[in-house]
Amino acid sequence: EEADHTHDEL
Amino acid sequence: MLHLMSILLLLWKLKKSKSCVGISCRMQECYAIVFCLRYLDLFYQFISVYNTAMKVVFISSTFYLIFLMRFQPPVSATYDRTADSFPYEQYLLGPAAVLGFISAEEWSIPEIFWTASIWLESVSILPQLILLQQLREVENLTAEFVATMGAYRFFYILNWIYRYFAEGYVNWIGWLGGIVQTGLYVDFFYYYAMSKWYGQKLVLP
Repeated sequence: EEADHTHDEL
Repeated sequence: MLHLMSILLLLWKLKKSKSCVGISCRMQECYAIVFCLRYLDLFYQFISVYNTAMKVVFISSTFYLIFLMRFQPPVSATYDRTADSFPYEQYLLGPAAVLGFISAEEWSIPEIFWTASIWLESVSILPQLILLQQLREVENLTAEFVATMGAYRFFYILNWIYRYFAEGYVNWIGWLGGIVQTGLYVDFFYYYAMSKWYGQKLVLP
């Protein structure tokens, strides 16, 4: 499974 | 919001007192590097208006603070580069880069930069804390600034606990960095809280 590397924090 | 407040407090302090005695420009430089490494995604990813606005505000206000302290009189005339001399280039940047490289979850430039920025942020307060320990007596506004600068990461930890249970959110590097970052403040917080409790000036041992 592809890891999700969206960082939604600041 | 606490992070934003700490930046506004610092700007206000510099404008009001026209002096940056007791403020580490080197800490702001560390944060400028942190923001530049982490917010690269401004160029290729949109999360929300709030997220973008905060990133732009953090980057621009931090560079403005550095400009004020280093180059803009009368504030820059009060900047003591001998006292504010923590060699973060050696002690923090190198290790953060190495750790970023070996602990990144994926070997892509944005991911390595993001990971390095988390490690660098976790220790970015050190130049400021070391400067205050030399001076020992801390002005009120400086104390508020450093306290809010530490408190924001503590509130992230509370949010991470919530997100773990609410949405199964996991962020090992962020968590570890956040714990290190908050841990570095604990000692300062203790003396800050005591000074507030007794209504006295903050004097570090």
